Amino acid sequence: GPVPSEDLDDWLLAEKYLRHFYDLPVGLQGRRGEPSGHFTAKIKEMQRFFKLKVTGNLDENTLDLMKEPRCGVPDVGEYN
Amino acid sequence: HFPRDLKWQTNDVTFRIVNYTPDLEKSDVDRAIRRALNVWSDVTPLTFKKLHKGIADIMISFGSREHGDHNPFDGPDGLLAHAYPPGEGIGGDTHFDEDEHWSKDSSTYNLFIVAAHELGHALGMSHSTEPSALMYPVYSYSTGYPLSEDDVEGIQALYGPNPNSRKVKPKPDAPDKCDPMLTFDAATELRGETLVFKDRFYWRLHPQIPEPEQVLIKSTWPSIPNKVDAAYENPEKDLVIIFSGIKMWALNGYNLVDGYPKYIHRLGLPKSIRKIDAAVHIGDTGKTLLFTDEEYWSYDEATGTMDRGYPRSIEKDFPGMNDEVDAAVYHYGFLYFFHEHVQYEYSYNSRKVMRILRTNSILNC
Repeated sequence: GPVPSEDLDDWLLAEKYLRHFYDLPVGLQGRRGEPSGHFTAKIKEMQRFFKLKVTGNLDENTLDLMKEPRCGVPDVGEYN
Repeated sequence: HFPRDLKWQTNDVTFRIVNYTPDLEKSDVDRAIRRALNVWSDVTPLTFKKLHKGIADIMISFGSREHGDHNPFDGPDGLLAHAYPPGEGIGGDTHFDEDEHWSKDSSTYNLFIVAAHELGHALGMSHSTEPSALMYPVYSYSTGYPLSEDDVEGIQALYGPNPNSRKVKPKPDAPDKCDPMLTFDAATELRGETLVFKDRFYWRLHPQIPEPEQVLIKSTWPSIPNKVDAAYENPEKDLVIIFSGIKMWALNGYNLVDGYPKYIHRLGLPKSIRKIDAAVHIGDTGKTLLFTDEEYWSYDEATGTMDRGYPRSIEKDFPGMNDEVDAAVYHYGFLYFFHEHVQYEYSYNSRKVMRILRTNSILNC
């Protein structure tokens, strides 16, 4: 059936967040519902950084944190 | 730090404020930026010289969406600002999102706090995983000294300590939920979740999520003080009351209720009471128990009055309990009292302590 819009919004938000802050390569996120290994690995990296439970899933705590106002500098690697 | 520990090769760094936000007086922006730079110069040999024209090491500007560096901002909230690590050209430059509202208090995004964080990047600091650190990526309003131990160690690893000033006392790190000596400041239910307050943080416990989430109080409720003494939920009114000192705030869900803070003496407590140690609402009786030192009061929520014959002695009325309480919650006929690092499960019906646990067993430790 049609993807519930808030699920899709959350997926797109997470994809944009992980690309910006965790260097998720473009095009390697997989599809909503079938996340790629890259995508899952980046979620775990973000959960580890923020001391959340490392599940690799877009659970409520993880999404809540992705929606918090923050600095635009990535949490990993160089920024130029 | 950034890869290759990028830093300025001189301790005398220049900066220039290229344009100003209309949200604040120009002098307020100047002051916020200068205070933010002082945070870092206080703990290092760095000095910051202001230029009014030409190219400075750190060019500070306000812009929205695509603002010339191919790293566009995103409108209100979300990305607040960014800065580049030390280096030629764009290196060190610091940009603030003009689509945010900038303030000099807790009303919206505090420019001093965001500037101190971003200028940390401009000096070579990357993000910290410590929720209490200034270099933590998520915005949170707080007063007092902004640098934590992690921040001070990080910047001094790049530039060394300030040879001329006394050692600063960094902000304490976030409380460790599994510290066996952990004590609670306050605890309350909130629509099926449990909130446990400690220092400037609270843990949010959700029945289906084993791992509690640690959050800065100010990042959820900027106008509530950093230190909560007591809290309780009145589910009939769908309100949580938060006590700090002689004031109390009301929350409806996560929103502050208008008309607060109010003084705790509005409940009928004598003026001699300056602080409530713990509070808990007993759903079965409609009474709210307020604990102060070695006594407690009973407040009738329906009539909005203090019951007669109080205060009474905690030790007498709750046999087996300690004589003071740090925090209390009520679940299905059991009162859970927290005092220091011990938790008492007290049966309200049989009037006795059923179990004694460690305080932080509630935090999945």
